[in-house]
Amino acid sequence: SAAETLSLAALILFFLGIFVSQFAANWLAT
Amino acid sequence: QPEVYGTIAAAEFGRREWRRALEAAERGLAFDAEHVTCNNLRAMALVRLGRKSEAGATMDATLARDPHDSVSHANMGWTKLEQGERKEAMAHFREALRIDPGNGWARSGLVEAIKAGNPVYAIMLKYFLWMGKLSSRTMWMIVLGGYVAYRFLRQLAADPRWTPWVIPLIIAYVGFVLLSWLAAPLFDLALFLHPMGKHALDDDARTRAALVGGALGLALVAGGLSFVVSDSYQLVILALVSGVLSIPLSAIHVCAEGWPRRAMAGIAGALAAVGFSAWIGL
Repeated sequence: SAAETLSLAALILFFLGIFVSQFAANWLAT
Repeated sequence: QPEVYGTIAAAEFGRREWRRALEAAERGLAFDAEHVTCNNLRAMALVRLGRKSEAGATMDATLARDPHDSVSHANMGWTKLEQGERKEAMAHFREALRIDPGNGWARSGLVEAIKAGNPVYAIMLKYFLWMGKLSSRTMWMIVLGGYVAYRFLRQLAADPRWTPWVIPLIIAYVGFVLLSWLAAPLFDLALFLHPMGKHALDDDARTRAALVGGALGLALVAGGLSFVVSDSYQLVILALVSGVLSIPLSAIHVCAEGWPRRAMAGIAGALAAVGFSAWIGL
């Protein structure tokens, strides 16, 4: 269903976001 | 004005330019050989450059001149810790905190010394000190180099003859990276749950331990329940989401107070929202 596809997309976005956030953290860290 | 050279040395130290920090500190000491800030920064730069015995001698002389300086005691503690003399390091950190209970440099040193009492952590502490000594450019090279090696190994894994060798290597590398991200907050968590260790953590470390502990605790409960309950893929997803969420949560208190910390907290909050709504949706 559309809701399921959306949720899967959100899950993938979440894991990609975790990866990107590590780069952001490296840059923001003192 | 030796104080100006001390400030320059502190700035270069903050930029991980150890050699320049040493030069600035020594230029300041040329005007006033007993200047406490310059002597402290000279010792800190010497430790980072691997010249530990010179750093120890500098701190011995500085402490002999002014035995009631909290920063000097903290610095002596860090020098001793770097030399592997944990008991002496702890004595200096305690003295530094007795003179100035608000000395964060001494408090973090005391925490590291308590952690170093654990032989597993002693190895990791050496690793973190080594990581801390790398310049920011080298740290980026390691991250990018690891990624390139990972891509290469994945290609190698496509060949069936290599597959049994490559998969464990990739798992070990991913595990290594995950542990290097979470080792510090995990040991903060262990200190947090320790009756004595709790007092050695500052407010930031305590908050970080609580955040990471909460996320990992939820992951453990959900993961544990997934073995008991049948048809439990929702619980597996919840365990994955909250477990992985501990990584950005642990990064919040590594960022400086003010906008960098608020930005990192915002990123972690947004990721939590996306992750948990995906879980609810599924």
